[in-house]
Amino acid sequence: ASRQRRNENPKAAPATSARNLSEYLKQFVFPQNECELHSFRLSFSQLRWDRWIIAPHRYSPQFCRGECPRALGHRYGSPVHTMVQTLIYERLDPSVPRPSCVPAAYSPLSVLTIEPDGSIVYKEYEDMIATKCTCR
Amino acid sequence: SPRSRGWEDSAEAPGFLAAPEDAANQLSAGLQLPQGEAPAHALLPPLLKVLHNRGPRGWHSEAPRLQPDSRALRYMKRLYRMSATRDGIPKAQRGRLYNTVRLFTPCWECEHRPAHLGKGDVHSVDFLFNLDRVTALEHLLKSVLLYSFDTSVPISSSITCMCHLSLKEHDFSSQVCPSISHSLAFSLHFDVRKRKWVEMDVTSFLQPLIAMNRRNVHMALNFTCLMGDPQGSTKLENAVNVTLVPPSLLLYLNDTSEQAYHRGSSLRHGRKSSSPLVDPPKGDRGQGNPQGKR
Repeated sequence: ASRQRRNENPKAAPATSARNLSEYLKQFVFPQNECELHSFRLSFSQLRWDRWIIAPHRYSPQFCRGECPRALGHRYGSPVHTMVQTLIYERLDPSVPRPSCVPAAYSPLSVLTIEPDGSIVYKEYEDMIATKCTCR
Repeated sequence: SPRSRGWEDSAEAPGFLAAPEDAANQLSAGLQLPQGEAPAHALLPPLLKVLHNRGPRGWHSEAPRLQPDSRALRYMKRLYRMSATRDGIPKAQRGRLYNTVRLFTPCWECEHRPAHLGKGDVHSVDFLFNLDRVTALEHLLKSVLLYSFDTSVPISSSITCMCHLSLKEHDFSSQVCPSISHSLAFSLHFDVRKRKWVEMDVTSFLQPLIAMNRRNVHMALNFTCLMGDPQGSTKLENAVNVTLVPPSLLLYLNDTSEQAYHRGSSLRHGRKSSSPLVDPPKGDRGQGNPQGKR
């Protein structure tokens, strides 16, 4: 089409077609801050909880942040519903939120604490550290 | 944050997140929440909600935490180092079933000293453990009494103590003195140099009480200690004067609640993603590997 337009009107700036093309391609470019796992380390002394949480001294819960790309494919293990949600957001109703970047798997954490009665307890808690992200 | 679900609905946040009074005050100051106002309850993030649930005055009614016995603290820190990495990840130990270990020190003990402390006299000590912190969802796997003895005699050899442990039932309906329900005779043998804890398995002894959700365990211990080891000659004249450090009670438990970590439960671990697609291949974005993008 751009060649035909050039033949008809050779003075037309080629920039317009290039701009249309880049506009068109934009929808396939992967977002730079794509959904992925980010590290975050805290120590219980920062929260002043180290008086009764004896161990561990530091804790890395990790978290998920970033945009969910349109073409999810198998990369995030997302169900088909996620792509449907993206299409609804883009084509039917922008009030429907785009898919969110959330944890998909966790690992446990062992904690040693002092109880109010002075007894000491070692406990292993489920789902305390995010280990993988997904778009849902 | 108000968006966080899960703990928001149930005040079941893990116990250790119930911050004591000062952390909660700090947080409520930060959140400019009215102190102890009922309407604020619905807005509280999970952490404060757990505190708020402790009663209408929330954290103010929280009694300050009693400080644990330093020996017991040392023992539990060693147990932690053996069970988890420095970052708190539970070590995969084959055949390990417990996900909770509770250590109780006796809330009171009284020693009945014989009139004159002759050689080989029997010492007798009563002590009471309060097990209120054990929840109904924590099932007993093993219980151990941790003994440690103080002896003034700087001896290099070992000591053998003959012990007789009895469980006292308090029948509060009748005012008679406590009857003895079970008793257990055993000998403890340890080397003073190492001053290690001496562990005595009392699982079968305590199982019935824990199963009946008994909150208070009253024990009486009679013991006499002789110098030397059981195989060698432990003549009565070798009796040695030892003081029993009040033993601690260690309970290895399997917490069956939702937030506790269950080893090998296929439902929770290694489950496949719900989508029909197979698990993403290595290097996918979910593993936080930017190079895996393309």
